[in-house]
Amino acid sequence: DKIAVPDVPEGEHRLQYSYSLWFMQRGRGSVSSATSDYEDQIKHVGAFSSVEQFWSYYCHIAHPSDLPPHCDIHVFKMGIKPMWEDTANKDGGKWIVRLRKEISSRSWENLLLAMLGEQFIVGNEICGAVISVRPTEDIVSIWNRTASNDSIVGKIRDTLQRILQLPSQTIMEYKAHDQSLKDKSSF
Amino acid sequence: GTRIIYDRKMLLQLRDSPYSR
Repeated sequence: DKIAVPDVPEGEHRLQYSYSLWFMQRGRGSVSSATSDYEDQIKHVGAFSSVEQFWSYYCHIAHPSDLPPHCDIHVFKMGIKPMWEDTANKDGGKWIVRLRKEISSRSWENLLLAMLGEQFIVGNEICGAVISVRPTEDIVSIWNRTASNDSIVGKIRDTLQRILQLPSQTIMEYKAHDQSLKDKSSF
Repeated sequence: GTRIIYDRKMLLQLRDSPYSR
């Protein structure tokens, strides 16, 4: 199940990294933390290497405000599965931002553009970004490789605050994936 | 090495006029 890295045709604008797009709809009522179940539920939608390829996907996928609750959209660098157990993620963590429904689609777009455009300036630390559509709020998160690196984690927070232009009362929370594994909860 | 950086405005311009490159 190797996913091919898309070529960048002449005239298109190459991104620093190639990315994969994943979609997940959590089974209603069935609460399971088993890795295999998670892998079964998450579907690879496509991959892109250029700005133009990104927009062609983005303009065709449903936006968060159009999705039913319990859907997740993941955009991860190619080669990194959007799972805690992946080698790129196992020592990592994520910033979690809870958003009102009215602003979540725009915030998600801003987060994606900042990630694809390399606005975080933390080398290869960023793994990917997720939006989780929930009944009363949406949650965006950005994953990085090294949860123990305070300066990287702080820098990601500062960039996130700037690009999302969040109201000052917005709660941001950092969670290491090994903690998520221990307490079996993501948020 | 050199990193390929785009700001939000540049990315939005490429969405709005994909053939004006």
